[in-house]
Amino acid sequence: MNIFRILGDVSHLLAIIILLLKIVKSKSCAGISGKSQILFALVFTTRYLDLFTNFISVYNTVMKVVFLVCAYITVYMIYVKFRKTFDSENDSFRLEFLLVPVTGLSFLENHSFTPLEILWTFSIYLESVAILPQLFMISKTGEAETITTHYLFFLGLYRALYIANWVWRYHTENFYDQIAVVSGVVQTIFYCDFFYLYVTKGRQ
Amino acid sequence: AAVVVGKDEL
Repeated sequence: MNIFRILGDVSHLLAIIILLLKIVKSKSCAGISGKSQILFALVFTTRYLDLFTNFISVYNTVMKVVFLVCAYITVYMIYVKFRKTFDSENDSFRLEFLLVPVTGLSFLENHSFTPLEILWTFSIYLESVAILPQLFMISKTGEAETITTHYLFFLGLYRALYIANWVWRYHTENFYDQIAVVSGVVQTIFYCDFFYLYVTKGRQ
Repeated sequence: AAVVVGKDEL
């Protein structure tokens, strides 16, 4: 495992924990898109089904379980525990606009036409667009709490580091997964506009 | 390049 991959995973974990702590400590999920969090829970669920079929490493298993548990706790916090603080009015992105094309594409373009592989592909495609309801919500309300922008920063950083990881693996291991790489690049592009605002506005 | 399915990644 290379340094980009480790830092990417740490950054991903940090993003998830920042969001969860923000909600728990402020007892509020204002400004957070519940729809994006549902999509991330769905992403982890459909991708980590291999927890039941093959063992890769202790690190791999632990991280998968942590991501899954955190994703479901976050959804629980938004839709159950702090439901009253959830701004459902502005979380109005239509999920079918993402789910329908992503489902279709995962059946058409995958490594092999088997249930687990199609679900894995679905999770990769879905992750690349899962943040859109959150970005849509921010552009609609025109505001985001500082802590929410930190969450998005680490989530975007994780994606950028994974690209560096793939460049590294391509050169050192001849490793290349087209589905993951293309989706990963698409996903990272969505964060570029946010990164620009984070750096320029964040300093004021 | 060899195409390997990257299931070890998160």
